[in-house]
Amino acid sequence: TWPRSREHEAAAFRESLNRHRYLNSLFPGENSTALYGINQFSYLFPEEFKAIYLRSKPSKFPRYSAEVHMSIPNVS
Amino acid sequence: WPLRFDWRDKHVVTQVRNQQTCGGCWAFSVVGAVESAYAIKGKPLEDLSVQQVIDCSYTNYGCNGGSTLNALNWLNKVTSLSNILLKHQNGLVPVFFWSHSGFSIKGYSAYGLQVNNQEDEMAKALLTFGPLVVIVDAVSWQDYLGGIIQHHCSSGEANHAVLITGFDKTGSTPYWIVRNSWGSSWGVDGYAHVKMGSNVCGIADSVSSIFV
Repeated sequence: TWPRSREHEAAAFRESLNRHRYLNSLFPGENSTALYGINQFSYLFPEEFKAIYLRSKPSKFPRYSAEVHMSIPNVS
Repeated sequence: WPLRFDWRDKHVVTQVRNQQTCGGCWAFSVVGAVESAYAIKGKPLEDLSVQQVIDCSYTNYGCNGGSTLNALNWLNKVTSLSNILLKHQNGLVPVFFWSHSGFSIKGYSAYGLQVNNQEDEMAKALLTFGPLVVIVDAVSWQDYLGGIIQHHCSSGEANHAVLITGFDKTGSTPYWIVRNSWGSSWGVDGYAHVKMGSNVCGIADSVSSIFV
C-alpha cells in the first residue's frame, strides 16, 4: 500500500515472531485455545495493520433489555 | 436449541471475501448479512455489490472506514424508490443501486448486549433472523491461525466488523463461528472461532440483525 523497504518488512516480521511466541506462551494448557503465527499480515507492524484493516468506526448501540419483545415467526 | 448451528450448512452464506487494503469491513459484513437474509427467505444465494455500498453509503468514509449502524441506516433509507430518486437529484446516491437489483431491507435491529448471559439472546436472534453483524476488537487477529479465541482482546475497543454465521457448543469451550473479510487463507478458511458467553473481543457489544 505504500513503499516499504525490505528492512522495514523484515523488522516487522521479526517483531511478529516475538509477538507470536508471547501470545502462544500465556495459556499453553488451555483447551482448544487459539494459535497465533505467521500469516499474510506478518510483514506489517501492528500500527500499520490497524491503520489498514481495522477501520470500523464506533457507534452508539442501545443497550438490549430482556423486556424488549421480539416478534418470532413460526420456523421449523 | 441445537448444540451446533451454522448457516453455512443451509447453503445461505456466500464465500469469504477479501477486502484487500480497503478499510471497508463495515460494508462487507452488512452486505454479507443481506445476502444471507435473502437466501434464508428462499431467494437464490448471490453475491451483492459491496463496492456499491462502499461508494454510496454517504454517511461513511468508503475504504477509509465506516460504521455498520450508519450503513444499516442508509440501507433502510434507500429502500423506497422515492428516496432513491430524491437522493439522486441531490447528487448523493446513484439510482442504480437497489432499484436495478431489486434488493431491499425491511428493517434492522441493533443492540449492545454487554450484560452477562445475553449471548443466549444473540444465539436466538441468529437462529431466528440469520447471520449477525457484530463489531469486535480484532487487534490480535493479525496473528490468528486457528483455535478458539479466548484472550488477547478487549470489550469496549471495537474496531472491526464481521459476520457471525453460527455457533458450536458441542465441545468444552463453546464458540461463535465468525466470517471475516480477509480472504479464505486467513484463520480457519477465512473464519474465526470466538469463545461464547463472556463477551470475548466485545462480540456482544454491537450486534445487528437484518430483516428482509
